[in-house]
Amino acid sequence: MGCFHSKPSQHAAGYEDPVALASDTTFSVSEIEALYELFKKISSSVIDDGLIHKEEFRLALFKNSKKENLFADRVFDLFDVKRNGVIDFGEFVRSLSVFHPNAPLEDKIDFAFQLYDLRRTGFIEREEVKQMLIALLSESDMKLSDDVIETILDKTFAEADTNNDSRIDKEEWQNFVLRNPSLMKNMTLPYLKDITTAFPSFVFNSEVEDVA
Amino acid sequence: AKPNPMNAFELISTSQGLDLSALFEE
Repeated sequence: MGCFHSKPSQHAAGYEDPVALASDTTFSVSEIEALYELFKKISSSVIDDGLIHKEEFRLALFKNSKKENLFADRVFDLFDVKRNGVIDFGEFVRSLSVFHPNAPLEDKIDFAFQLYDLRRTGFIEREEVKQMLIALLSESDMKLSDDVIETILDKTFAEADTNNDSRIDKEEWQNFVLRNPSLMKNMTLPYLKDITTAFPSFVFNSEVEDVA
Repeated sequence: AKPNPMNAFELISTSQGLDLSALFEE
C-alpha cells in the first residue's frame, strides 16, 4: 500500500506536509491524507482556491451557504486560528484533531470553553449564555418566554458558577463539564476514526511512501 | 443520564451548528 508517490506535488497555499501534521495531532499520515480529500471537496465548493471560506463551511454543514448560525460561525472563527477569514488545510486538521475520539478530554473541554466565550474575555458570561439560548431558539420551533430563559440561566449558573460572580471561569467550566459529561458529546466525531475508509481515494494521491 | 432541560448548555449543545458530523456527509 502507498506506492503511488513520486509525482510532483501541486497543492494550494496553506497546504501542510501530512508527516509534520501527523506529529502535531492525533491523526496518522494516512488519516491526514484522507482528510485532505474532504478538505479539497469543501474548499472548492464555492471558490476553488484551496481555502475554506465561511460560505463553504456553511454549505458543508447545512447544505446552504447563506444560512446564518451563531454556533457554526463560532466554530469557523475558532478553526480560523490565523484570523484571516479563511481556514487553511493545517488549521482544518489541527482543529479537527480536537474532535478525534482519542484526543485528550482536556482539549475538548478547552475548545468548548472558547466556543462559548463569545467575547473572548476568558469567561463565559451570563449575557453570552443568554445570547446563545436566544440564538438556539431562533433556529428551532421552540418558544420560551424571557422568564423561562432567566430561570434556566439561574439554575445553570447556580450549578456552574460556584464563586457567584455571574460568569464561568475555566476551572468552573471544567468542574461543570465533568459533572455533566453529555455536554461534550458534540466534541467527539466518531467519523474521524474511519476517515480513511470514508475517503479511500487518498491512496491514489498519496505522496508518502508508507501510508499504512 | 437524561439531559436536563434546565441546563442552558444542554440546550445550546443541540444546535445544528455545533454538529460537525454534517461535514462528513455526502
